[in-house]
Amino acid sequence: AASPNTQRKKKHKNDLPHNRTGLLDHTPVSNGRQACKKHELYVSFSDLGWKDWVLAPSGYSAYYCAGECDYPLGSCMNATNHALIQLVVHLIKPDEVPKACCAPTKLSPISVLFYDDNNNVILKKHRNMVVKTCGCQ
Amino acid sequence: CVCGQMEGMVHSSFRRLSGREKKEMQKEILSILGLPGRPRPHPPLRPPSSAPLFMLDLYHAVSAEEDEGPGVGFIPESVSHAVLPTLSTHTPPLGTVVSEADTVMSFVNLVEHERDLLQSRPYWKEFRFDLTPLPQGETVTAAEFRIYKTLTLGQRANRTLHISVYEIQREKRHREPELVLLDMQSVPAGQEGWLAFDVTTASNHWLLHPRSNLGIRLYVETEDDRSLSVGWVGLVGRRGPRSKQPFMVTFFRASQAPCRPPR
Repeated sequence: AASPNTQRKKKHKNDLPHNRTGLLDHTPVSNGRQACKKHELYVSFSDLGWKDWVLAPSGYSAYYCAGECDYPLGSCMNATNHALIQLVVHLIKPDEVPKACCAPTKLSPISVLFYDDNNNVILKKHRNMVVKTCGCQ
Repeated sequence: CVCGQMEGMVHSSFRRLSGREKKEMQKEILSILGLPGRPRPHPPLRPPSSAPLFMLDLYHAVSAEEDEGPGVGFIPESVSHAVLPTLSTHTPPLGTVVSEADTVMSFVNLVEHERDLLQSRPYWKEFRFDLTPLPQGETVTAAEFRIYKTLTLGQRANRTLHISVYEIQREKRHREPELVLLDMQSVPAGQEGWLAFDVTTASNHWLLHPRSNLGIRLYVETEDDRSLSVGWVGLVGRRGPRSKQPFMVTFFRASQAPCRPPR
C-alpha cells in the first residue's frame, strides 16, 4: 500500500485518438516499427500510358493502412475503446485473443472520367473506395 | 508488408517495372475502379468537343463535393442548369441527382435528319444517339438533351421562341411518326447559350427497350404558332463548332439491392 503522503497520481486521461497522423504517431512503437497509420500509394495514369483514355484524375491515390497496434502505455494511439481493451486482454491471453489490427476507419469516394470504346465520355463514381483514416480495429 | 513492397516499387522505381508487372498494376487498378477492360489507343484527340468539356466541369464539381462533403460541390455555369428538376439556375450546391449518380454518360448524336426551308412546313430536326454501352444494373435517374443557341442576324431579339422536344415512338410509312412530348421551353430569340431539355422518360424507355430508340425530334414555333427552321433560329447541329455540338447526358444510379416487400 502506498504510504499516506504519496501524491495521488493524476489519472492518465485515455482520450481517444485523433485520426490524423500527428507527432506521436511517428514515434516508433517498439524496435523501430511504426504505429498504425495511413500510407499513400500513388499511381499516375500517365505513367500507365492511359493519358488519352482517362480524362481525370491524373492518378489514383491508393492509400492503405499499415503499422503496429501495440499498446504503448502513456501515449496516444489510433485505436477505439474496444481495441484498447482487446489489446490488454491479448497481452493477458495472447494465445486466445488476437490483437487488434490496423485497418481503415473511414472511406471516401473517388470519381473517374474516361472515354469508352464508342468515344462517349463516362463519369464513374465509386463510393467507399479510398481510405480516409486508419485505426486499430 | 506486401503494400510496403508495392509502395517502394511505385515510388522509387515505377518506370523500371517490367512489362508484366505494369500489366498487373493496370489490371489491379482497372478492377478496383470498376473500369472496363484495357484502354484502346484512341486516335489523336482533336480539341475536346462539347460533351467532354461539360463532363469535365461535372467531374470537378463532383470531386469538389467528395473532398469537402455533401452540399458543398460548386457547379460552374456551364453545368448549373443541368438535370432540370433538381437544380435551380443560380450556382447551387450539387443537386441530389448529380450527387447520388453512380455513373454519368454523355452521348454525341450520331444521326441528324432535318426538314428545313427547302420543304413545306412544319420544319423540324431529329437527333439519334447510340446508347448501346449502358451500365448494367443501374437505373436512369435523369437525362437531358443539350443544344446550343447562337444569335442569328435578322432575328427580332424580343421575339419569343417556343422550342419543344418529342420522343419519336413509332415510325409509320408515308405518314408522320407517333410523337410524345418530352419538354418545352420558351426562350427570347435574342438569348445565346446552352439549352437543356429533360428527356428522362425517353432515356428510361430506351434503356428498357433499346430497339425503341428512334431518337428525338425538335420543333421551333413563334408566339403565333408559325414553324421556324431549327438552323435558322441559331440552334447548332452536328456541323456546328465542336465545342457547341448537341449531346445527351444520362445520370444513372446503381439499383439498390431489391428490399423484400413487407409480407
